[in-house]
Amino acid sequence: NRMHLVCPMNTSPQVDPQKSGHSIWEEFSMSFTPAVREVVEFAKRIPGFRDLSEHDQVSLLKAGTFEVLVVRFTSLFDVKERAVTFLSGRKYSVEALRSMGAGDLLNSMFDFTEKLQALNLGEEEMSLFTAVVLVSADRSGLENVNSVEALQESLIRALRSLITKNHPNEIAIFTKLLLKLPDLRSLNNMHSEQLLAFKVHP
Amino acid sequence: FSDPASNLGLEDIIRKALMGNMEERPE
Repeated sequence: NRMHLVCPMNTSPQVDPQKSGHSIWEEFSMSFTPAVREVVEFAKRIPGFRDLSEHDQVSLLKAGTFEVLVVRFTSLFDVKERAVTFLSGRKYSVEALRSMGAGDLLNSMFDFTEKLQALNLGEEEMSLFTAVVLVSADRSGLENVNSVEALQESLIRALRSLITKNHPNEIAIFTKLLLKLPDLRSLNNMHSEQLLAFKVHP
Repeated sequence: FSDPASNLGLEDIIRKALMGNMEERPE
């Protein structure tokens, strides 16, 4: 009857079968809530984000938080060792996580991590890219799509000029980064499917 | 649950974190 919740935002992938579904979910929530709050704090510092309507700020954050977290937590995925570090600091091998039910999402996360790390972005570049990721999140339900698109364009322009300045001979990095956006969207969709399929029994 | 974001209570966390700073903003 052993259950698993294979998400590095959890302290451990193993779930105590004695605990109720409610308390498992409460504990998991306590683990990922600080990470979500950090994404909100990050969003607040994106120039122009607070000028969007409150409704659109919330919509973008709802749609884009996971994508931002994927970028931020690629450091938890050790591509060489094929292992993932969970919140407790303990590392679990891909084989171990597979035996706990991890599937395609895990492979896709490693692919994404490997490609992103290969670009060797600096801190400022990564931060600007992450801002682009957030404002490029799914547009459904937005009140003012034009304002979001204007913000997205200005951030993409800033990213392009930063990459051009830092890597004058490697402008392909910029194109590769923009191609990460659809990858993130598909990771987000896979993650949503996992969430919907996850059931905790009382 | 039909909406993964609702499943995680994401909207509630986001609204609280956003509003936390709004209260501090001078009008």
